[in-house]
Amino acid sequence: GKKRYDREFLLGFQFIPASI
Amino acid sequence: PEIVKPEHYIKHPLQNRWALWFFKNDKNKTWQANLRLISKFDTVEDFWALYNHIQLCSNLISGCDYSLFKDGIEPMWEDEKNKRGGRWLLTLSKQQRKTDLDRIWLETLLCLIGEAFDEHSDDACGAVVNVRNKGDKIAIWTTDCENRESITYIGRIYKERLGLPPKVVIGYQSHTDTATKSGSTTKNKYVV
Repeated sequence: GKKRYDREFLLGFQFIPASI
Repeated sequence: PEIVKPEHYIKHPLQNRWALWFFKNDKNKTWQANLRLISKFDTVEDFWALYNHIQLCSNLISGCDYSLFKDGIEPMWEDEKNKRGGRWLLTLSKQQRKTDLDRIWLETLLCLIGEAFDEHSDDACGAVVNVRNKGDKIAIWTTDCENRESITYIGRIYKERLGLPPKVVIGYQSHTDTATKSGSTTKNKYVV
């Protein structure tokens, strides 16, 4: 299926540092 | 040993790979020479890494553009995916640069990378912001100006996502009409 992301989900990653 | 779950190290893939372009107006160069590819990304995390690294639109000087397009589509009318298309255009007042420009541009980006237009997301090619002293513009470009169903669907969702009240009307214009207009305004092919 399509990878759809709503705005809250996307915004939740703004200030999470890039992973290990 | 501690087991790290995949969701903690696998980045979240986007449906599409996107390319961010920057245009800076230098009258001594051709239009194409003023257009530069900044970077491409295809995960949520890489989008933010790029977004957080670059200037906000409101900090750019007049004459600059950002464009975000699907990988393989160049941010110009001439591209095969754009030449029969058009754009939903938002024209901002001078005052809105301080209050709305950055918010609307980010919302536009999130609509695109999150595939907000459901089955019509395939019709969306990209978006452009023009920073201009006379008034900034933001537009979502779609691939086929005759595809009324997709265009109006995209327009309705976009308007909803921007929180525009029903009395505010936004217009869609074909690139052909924009390129061949004689005055300063282009006729709307669709409105929502």
